[in-house]
Amino acid sequence: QMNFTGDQVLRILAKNEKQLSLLRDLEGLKPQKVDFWRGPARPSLPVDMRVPFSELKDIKAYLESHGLVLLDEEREAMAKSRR
Amino acid sequence: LERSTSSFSYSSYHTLEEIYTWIDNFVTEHSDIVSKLQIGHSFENRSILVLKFSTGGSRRPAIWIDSGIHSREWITHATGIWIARKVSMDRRGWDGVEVTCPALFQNRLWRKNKSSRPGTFCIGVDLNRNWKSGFGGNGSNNNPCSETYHGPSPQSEPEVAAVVDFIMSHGNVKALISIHSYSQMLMYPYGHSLEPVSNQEELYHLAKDAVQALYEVHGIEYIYGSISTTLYVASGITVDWAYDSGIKYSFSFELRDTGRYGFLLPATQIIPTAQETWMAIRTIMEHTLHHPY
Repeated sequence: QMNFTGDQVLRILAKNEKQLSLLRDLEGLKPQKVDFWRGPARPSLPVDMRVPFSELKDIKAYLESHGLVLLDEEREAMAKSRR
Repeated sequence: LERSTSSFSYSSYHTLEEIYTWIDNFVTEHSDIVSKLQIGHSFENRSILVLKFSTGGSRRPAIWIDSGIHSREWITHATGIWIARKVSMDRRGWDGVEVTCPALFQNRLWRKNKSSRPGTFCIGVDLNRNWKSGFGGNGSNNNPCSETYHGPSPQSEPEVAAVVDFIMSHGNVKALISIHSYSQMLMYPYGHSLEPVSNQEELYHLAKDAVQALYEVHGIEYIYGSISTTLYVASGITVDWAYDSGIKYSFSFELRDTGRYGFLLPATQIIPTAQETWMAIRTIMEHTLHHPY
Protein backbone atom coordinates (compact mmCIF):
# COMPACT_ATOMS: atom_id res chain seq x y z
CA GLN A 1 0.00 0.00 0.00
CA MET A 2 1.06 3.58 -0.60
CA ASN A 3 2.57 5.34 2.37
CA PHE A 4 1.73 9.03 2.86
CA THR A 5 4.20 9.72 5.67
CA GLY A 6 5.44 13.29 5.57
CA ASP A 7 2.84 14.49 3.08
CA GLN A 8 1.12 17.76 3.91
CA VAL A 9 -2.33 19.03 3.04
CA LEU A 10 -2.13 22.75 2.43
CA ARG A 11 -5.18 24.98 2.64
CA ILE A 12 -4.73 27.84 0.21
CA LEU A 13 -6.80 30.99 0.14
CA ALA A 14 -6.43 32.58 -3.27
CA LYS A 15 -6.98 36.31 -3.49
CA ASN A 16 -8.19 36.37 -7.06
CA GLU A 17 -8.67 34.41 -10.27
CA LYS A 18 -5.01 34.94 -11.20
CA GLN A 19 -3.83 33.06 -8.12
CA LEU A 20 -6.47 30.37 -8.71
CA SER A 21 -5.15 29.93 -12.20
CA LEU A 22 -1.66 29.29 -10.79
CA LEU A 23 -3.12 26.46 -8.77
CA ARG A 24 -4.94 25.06 -11.78
CA ASP A 25 -1.59 24.96 -13.59
CA LEU A 26 -0.37 22.55 -10.94
CA GLU A 27 -3.20 20.22 -11.83
CA GLY A 28 -2.00 19.97 -15.41
CA LEU A 29 1.50 18.80 -14.55
CA LYS A 30 2.51 15.36 -15.78
CA PRO A 31 3.20 13.43 -13.70
CA GLN A 32 0.99 15.06 -11.11
CA LYS A 33 2.86 16.64 -8.27
CA VAL A 34 -0.15 17.48 -6.11
CA ASP A 35 -3.50 15.94 -5.29
CA PHE A 36 -6.41 18.35 -4.88
CA TRP A 37 -8.77 17.49 -2.07
CA ARG A 38 -10.79 20.63 -2.78
CA GLY A 39 -9.94 21.90 -6.23
CA PRO A 40 -9.56 25.52 -7.33
CA ALA A 41 -13.10 26.84 -7.78
CA ARG A 42 -13.53 30.49 -6.88
CA PRO A 43 -11.59 32.94 -4.69
CA SER A 44 -14.09 32.77 -1.83
CA LEU A 45 -13.56 29.01 -1.40
CA PRO A 46 -10.40 27.49 0.11
CA VAL A 47 -8.32 25.07 -1.94
CA ASP A 48 -7.06 21.97 -0.14
CA MET A 49 -4.07 20.35 -1.78
CA ARG A 50 -2.16 17.25 -0.67
CA VAL A 51 1.52 17.60 -1.44
CA PRO A 52 3.71 14.48 -1.30
CA PHE A 53 6.71 14.82 0.99
CA SER A 54 9.11 14.60 -1.96
CA GLU A 55 7.46 17.57 -3.70
CA LEU A 56 6.98 19.83 -0.67
CA LYS A 57 10.04 21.98 -1.17
CA ASP A 58 9.37 22.61 -4.87
CA ILE A 59 5.68 23.26 -4.43
CA LYS A 60 6.15 25.68 -1.53
CA ALA A 61 8.83 27.49 -3.49
CA TYR A 62 6.44 27.72 -6.46
CA LEU A 63 3.69 29.11 -4.26
CA GLU A 64 5.96 31.61 -2.55
CA SER A 65 7.40 32.80 -5.84
CA HIS A 66 3.86 33.73 -6.88
CA GLY A 67 2.94 35.50 -3.68
CA LEU A 68 1.22 32.63 -1.89
CA VAL A 69 3.01 32.47 1.43
CA LEU A 70 2.70 30.40 4.55
CA LEU A 71 0.86 32.02 7.41
CA ASP A 72 3.10 33.53 10.05
CA GLU A 73 1.86 31.08 12.68
CA GLU A 74 3.11 28.16 10.67
CA ARG A 75 6.50 29.79 10.04
CA GLU A 76 6.86 30.30 13.78
CA ALA A 77 5.86 26.73 14.53
CA MET A 78 8.35 25.46 11.96
CA ALA A 79 11.14 27.65 13.35
CA LYS A 80 10.38 26.50 16.87
CA SER A 81 10.43 22.92 15.74
CA ARG A 82 13.86 23.44 14.12
CA ARG A 83 15.23 25.04 17.31
CA LEU B 1 -14.45 -13.74 8.20
CA GLU B 2 -17.35 -12.59 10.34
CA ARG B 3 -20.27 -15.02 10.44
CA SER B 4 -22.90 -12.42 11.23
CA THR B 5 -23.38 -8.66 11.32
CA SER B 6 -23.76 -8.63 15.11
CA SER B 7 -19.99 -8.41 15.54
CA PHE B 8 -19.49 -5.89 12.74
CA SER B 9 -18.15 -2.57 13.95
CA TYR B 10 -20.21 0.28 12.49
CA SER B 11 -17.84 2.77 14.08
CA SER B 12 -14.81 1.63 12.08
CA TYR B 13 -13.70 1.93 8.50
CA HIS B 14 -13.63 -1.32 6.54
CA THR B 15 -11.96 -2.84 3.54
CA LEU B 16 -13.94 -3.78 0.47
CA GLU B 17 -13.69 -7.44 1.39
CA GLU B 18 -15.13 -6.75 4.83
CA ILE B 19 -17.95 -4.72 3.31
CA TYR B 20 -18.83 -7.48 0.84
CA THR B 21 -18.89 -10.03 3.69
CA TRP B 22 -21.11 -7.69 5.69
CA ILE B 23 -23.47 -7.40 2.70
CA ASP B 24 -23.90 -11.15 2.46
CA ASN B 25 -24.54 -11.50 6.20
CA PHE B 26 -26.88 -8.51 6.20
CA VAL B 27 -28.97 -9.85 3.33
CA THR B 28 -29.20 -13.25 5.02
CA GLU B 29 -30.32 -11.72 8.31
CA HIS B 30 -32.92 -9.44 6.72
CA SER B 31 -33.98 -11.52 3.77
CA ASP B 32 -37.63 -10.55 4.23
CA ILE B 33 -36.87 -6.98 3.25
CA VAL B 34 -33.37 -6.82 1.78
CA SER B 35 -31.99 -8.40 -1.35
CA LYS B 36 -28.69 -8.07 -3.18
CA LEU B 37 -28.51 -7.26 -6.87
CA GLN B 38 -25.45 -7.24 -9.06
CA ILE B 39 -25.88 -4.53 -11.65
CA GLY B 40 -22.52 -4.71 -13.40
CA HIS B 41 -18.78 -4.74 -12.92
CA SER B 42 -16.18 -2.11 -12.27
CA PHE B 43 -13.34 -1.55 -14.73
CA GLU B 44 -11.28 -3.91 -12.62
CA ASN B 45 -14.07 -6.47 -12.88
CA ARG B 46 -15.31 -6.24 -9.32
CA SER B 47 -19.02 -6.73 -8.78
CA ILE B 48 -21.11 -3.61 -8.42
CA LEU B 49 -23.70 -4.48 -5.82
CA VAL B 50 -26.97 -2.85 -4.91
CA LEU B 51 -28.96 -3.51 -1.77
CA LYS B 52 -32.66 -3.36 -2.39
CA PHE B 53 -35.01 -2.68 0.52
CA SER B 54 -38.56 -3.59 -0.34
CA THR B 55 -41.75 -4.88 1.22
CA GLY B 56 -42.72 -6.41 -2.10
CA GLY B 57 -44.04 -5.58 -5.52
CA SER B 58 -42.17 -4.67 -8.60
CA ARG B 59 -40.91 -1.29 -9.82
CA ARG B 60 -42.68 0.57 -7.07
CA PRO B 61 -41.73 4.23 -6.58
CA ALA B 62 -38.17 4.07 -5.38
CA ILE B 63 -35.43 6.15 -3.86
CA TRP B 64 -31.83 5.66 -4.94
CA ILE B 65 -28.97 6.35 -2.56
CA ASP B 66 -25.33 6.00 -3.52
CA SER B 67 -22.70 6.47 -0.91
CA GLY B 68 -19.10 6.22 -2.02
CA ILE B 69 -18.67 6.97 -5.72
CA HIS B 70 -15.27 8.39 -4.77
CA SER B 71 -13.09 5.84 -3.03
CA ARG B 72 -11.17 8.16 -0.75
CA GLU B 73 -14.35 9.50 0.85
CA TRP B 74 -14.31 6.80 3.47
CA ILE B 75 -16.94 8.40 5.68
CA THR B 76 -19.46 7.89 2.88
CA HIS B 77 -18.99 4.10 2.78
CA ALA B 78 -19.26 3.92 6.55
CA THR B 79 -22.35 6.13 6.56
CA GLY B 80 -23.95 4.08 3.79
CA ILE B 81 -23.55 0.86 5.76
CA TRP B 82 -24.98 2.43 8.92
CA ILE B 83 -27.95 3.81 6.97
CA ALA B 84 -28.61 0.41 5.42
CA ARG B 85 -28.84 -1.10 8.89
CA LYS B 86 -31.03 1.79 10.05
CA VAL B 87 -33.45 1.35 7.15
CA SER B 88 -33.76 -2.37 7.90
CA MET B 89 -34.47 -1.59 11.55
CA ASP B 90 -37.04 1.08 10.76
CA ARG B 91 -38.87 -1.29 8.44
CA ARG B 92 -40.84 1.32 6.60
CA GLY B 93 -42.87 0.37 3.57
CA TRP B 94 -40.70 2.04 0.99
CA ASP B 95 -38.51 0.75 -1.74
CA GLY B 96 -34.96 1.92 -1.55
CA VAL B 97 -31.76 0.93 -3.18
CA GLU B 98 -28.22 1.53 -2.17
CA VAL B 99 -24.98 0.93 -3.90
CA THR B 100 -21.55 0.22 -2.60
CA CYS B 101 -18.60 1.44 -4.52
CA PRO B 102 -15.36 -0.48 -4.96
CA ALA B 103 -12.70 1.02 -2.76
CA LEU B 104 -9.13 0.72 -3.85
CA PHE B 105 -6.48 -1.28 -2.10
CA GLN B 106 -3.12 0.33 -2.75
CA ASN B 107 -3.82 4.04 -2.71
CA ARG B 108 -6.45 4.77 -0.13
CA LEU B 109 -6.56 8.43 -1.16
CA TRP B 110 -7.57 7.69 -4.76
CA ARG B 111 -10.61 9.48 -6.15
CA LYS B 112 -11.26 8.10 -9.62
CA ASN B 113 -11.88 4.62 -10.97
CA LYS B 114 -8.97 2.64 -12.36
CA SER B 115 -9.72 2.62 -16.05
CA SER B 116 -6.83 2.82 -18.44
CA ARG B 117 -6.61 3.34 -22.17
CA PRO B 118 -3.82 2.67 -24.66
CA GLY B 119 -1.59 5.66 -25.14
CA THR B 120 -2.73 7.39 -21.97
CA PHE B 121 -0.13 7.79 -19.26
CA CYS B 122 -2.47 8.47 -16.34
CA ILE B 123 -5.27 6.21 -15.18
CA GLY B 124 -8.73 6.79 -13.87
CA VAL B 125 -11.89 8.69 -14.73
CA ASP B 126 -13.84 10.77 -12.24
CA LEU B 127 -17.09 8.87 -11.90
CA ASN B 128 -18.83 12.09 -10.91
CA ARG B 129 -17.96 13.77 -14.20
CA ASN B 130 -18.81 10.95 -16.60
CA TRP B 131 -22.57 11.40 -16.72
CA LYS B 132 -24.39 12.70 -19.76
CA SER B 133 -25.79 16.03 -18.56
CA GLY B 134 -23.41 18.83 -19.40
CA PHE B 135 -20.69 16.31 -20.20
CA GLY B 136 -17.32 17.87 -20.94
CA GLY B 137 -18.31 21.34 -19.81
CA ASN B 138 -16.71 23.64 -17.27
CA GLY B 139 -15.80 22.06 -13.98
CA SER B 140 -14.55 18.87 -15.59
CA ASN B 141 -11.27 18.22 -17.29
CA ASN B 142 -10.21 16.55 -20.52
CA ASN B 143 -6.74 15.87 -19.11
CA PRO B 144 -6.53 12.18 -18.13
CA CYS B 145 -4.13 13.11 -15.33
CA SER B 146 -6.67 15.41 -13.70
CA GLU B 147 -8.69 14.32 -10.69
CA THR B 148 -11.80 15.54 -12.52
CA TYR B 149 -11.07 13.88 -15.86
CA HIS B 150 -14.44 13.23 -17.49
CA GLY B 151 -13.42 10.30 -19.61
CA PRO B 152 -13.58 9.93 -23.42
CA SER B 153 -17.37 10.03 -23.67
CA PRO B 154 -20.52 10.15 -21.55
CA GLN B 155 -21.09 6.94 -19.60
CA SER B 156 -17.88 5.47 -21.01
CA GLU B 157 -17.12 4.01 -17.60
CA PRO B 158 -18.72 0.66 -16.77
CA GLU B 159 -19.55 1.82 -13.24
CA VAL B 160 -21.60 4.76 -14.49
CA ALA B 161 -23.17 2.77 -17.31
CA ALA B 162 -24.29 0.11 -14.85
CA VAL B 163 -26.07 2.61 -12.63
CA VAL B 164 -27.67 4.41 -15.58
CA ASP B 165 -28.95 1.12 -17.00
CA PHE B 166 -30.32 0.04 -13.66
CA ILE B 167 -32.14 3.28 -12.89
CA MET B 168 -33.52 3.66 -16.43
CA SER B 169 -34.77 0.09 -16.58
CA HIS B 170 -36.33 0.42 -13.13
CA GLY B 171 -38.19 3.41 -14.51
CA ASN B 172 -39.77 4.54 -11.27
CA VAL B 173 -37.05 6.17 -9.22
CA LYS B 174 -38.49 9.33 -7.64
CA ALA B 175 -35.52 10.60 -5.67
CA LEU B 176 -31.77 10.21 -6.00
CA ILE B 177 -29.34 10.99 -3.21
CA SER B 178 -25.62 10.90 -3.94
CA ILE B 179 -23.35 11.05 -0.91
CA HIS B 180 -19.82 12.46 -0.97
CA SER B 181 -17.43 14.16 1.40
CA TYR B 182 -16.21 16.60 2.55
CA SER B 183 -17.43 20.19 3.03
CA GLN B 184 -20.73 19.90 4.97
CA MET B 185 -23.07 20.87 2.16
CA LEU B 186 -26.42 19.74 0.80
CA MET B 187 -26.92 20.63 -2.84
CA TYR B 188 -29.30 20.17 -5.74
CA PRO B 189 -28.98 20.66 -9.52
CA TYR B 190 -27.63 22.14 -11.56
CA GLY B 191 -23.88 21.80 -11.31
CA HIS B 192 -23.14 22.35 -14.99
CA SER B 193 -25.09 25.58 -15.26
CA LEU B 194 -25.98 28.60 -13.19
CA GLU B 195 -29.51 28.38 -14.58
CA PRO B 196 -31.99 27.47 -11.81
CA VAL B 197 -34.01 24.29 -12.24
CA SER B 198 -37.78 24.58 -12.68
CA ASN B 199 -38.60 23.55 -9.10
CA GLN B 200 -35.68 25.38 -7.57
CA GLU B 201 -37.80 26.96 -4.84
CA GLU B 202 -39.14 23.60 -3.72
CA LEU B 203 -35.66 22.08 -3.65
CA TYR B 204 -34.31 25.09 -1.77
CA HIS B 205 -36.91 24.77 0.98
CA LEU B 206 -36.52 21.00 1.14
CA ALA B 207 -32.75 21.38 1.48
CA LYS B 208 -33.30 23.95 4.20
CA ASP B 209 -35.56 21.57 6.13
CA ALA B 210 -33.15 18.68 5.68
CA VAL B 211 -30.19 20.72 6.90
CA GLN B 212 -32.21 21.83 9.93
CA ALA B 213 -33.07 18.20 10.74
CA LEU B 214 -29.36 17.36 10.44
CA TYR B 215 -28.35 20.24 12.69
CA GLU B 216 -30.74 19.19 15.44
CA VAL B 217 -28.86 15.92 15.95
CA HIS B 218 -25.37 17.14 16.84
CA GLY B 219 -25.32 20.85 16.03
CA ILE B 220 -23.35 20.48 12.79
CA GLU B 221 -23.94 23.28 10.32
CA TYR B 222 -24.33 22.66 6.62
CA ILE B 223 -24.73 25.18 3.83
CA TYR B 224 -27.15 24.44 1.03
CA GLY B 225 -28.15 25.53 -2.43
CA SER B 226 -27.56 24.59 -6.03
CA ILE B 227 -24.23 22.97 -6.79
CA SER B 228 -23.06 25.68 -9.17
CA THR B 229 -23.83 28.55 -6.78
CA THR B 230 -22.87 26.84 -3.51
CA LEU B 231 -19.72 24.97 -4.50
CA TYR B 232 -18.57 25.39 -8.10
CA VAL B 233 -19.60 24.70 -11.65
CA ALA B 234 -19.20 20.97 -12.23
CA SER B 235 -20.25 19.22 -15.43
CA GLY B 236 -21.27 15.65 -16.12
CA ILE B 237 -22.34 14.96 -12.54
CA THR B 238 -24.72 12.35 -11.17
CA VAL B 239 -27.46 14.60 -9.84
CA ASP B 240 -27.66 16.69 -13.01
CA TRP B 241 -28.19 13.51 -15.03
CA ALA B 242 -30.77 12.30 -12.54
CA TYR B 243 -32.70 15.56 -12.70
CA ASP B 244 -32.60 15.68 -16.49
CA SER B 245 -33.83 12.08 -16.53
CA GLY B 246 -36.96 13.14 -14.67
CA ILE B 247 -35.93 12.44 -11.08
CA LYS B 248 -37.26 15.61 -9.52
CA TYR B 249 -35.69 15.21 -6.09
CA SER B 250 -31.99 14.84 -6.75
CA PHE B 251 -29.57 15.83 -4.04
CA SER B 252 -25.88 15.64 -3.37
CA PHE B 253 -24.42 15.57 0.13
CA GLU B 254 -20.92 16.55 1.14
CA LEU B 255 -20.51 15.13 4.63
CA ARG B 256 -18.13 16.07 7.48
CA ASP B 257 -15.95 17.89 7.92
CA THR B 258 -14.96 21.32 6.56
CA GLY B 259 -11.26 20.53 6.26
CA ARG B 260 -9.75 19.99 9.72
CA TYR B 261 -9.39 16.30 8.83
CA GLY B 262 -10.90 16.25 5.36
CA PHE B 263 -10.91 12.73 3.96
CA LEU B 264 -9.13 11.43 7.05
CA LEU B 265 -12.14 11.93 9.30
CA PRO B 266 -11.51 10.08 12.57
CA ALA B 267 -13.57 6.93 12.98
CA THR B 268 -15.02 8.36 16.19
CA GLN B 269 -17.08 10.66 13.96
CA ILE B 270 -18.63 7.88 11.87
CA ILE B 271 -21.68 7.23 14.02
CA PRO B 272 -22.50 10.91 14.71
CA THR B 273 -22.10 11.70 11.01
CA ALA B 274 -24.33 8.81 10.01
CA GLN B 275 -26.98 9.73 12.58
CA GLU B 276 -27.28 13.33 11.42
CA THR B 277 -27.09 12.43 7.73
CA TRP B 278 -29.91 9.94 8.20
CA MET B 279 -32.22 12.63 9.57
CA ALA B 280 -31.55 14.80 6.53
CA ILE B 281 -32.12 11.89 4.17
CA ARG B 282 -35.35 10.99 5.96
CA THR B 283 -36.59 14.53 5.45
CA ILE B 284 -35.98 14.22 1.71
CA MET B 285 -37.52 10.74 1.60
CA GLU B 286 -40.66 11.83 3.42
CA HIS B 287 -41.10 14.83 1.15
CA THR B 288 -40.79 12.51 -1.84
CA LEU B 289 -43.34 10.14 -0.31
CA HIS B 290 -45.85 12.94 0.31
CA HIS B 291 -45.36 14.63 -3.06
CA PRO B 292 -45.90 11.89 -5.62
CA TYR B 293 -45.48 12.74 -9.27
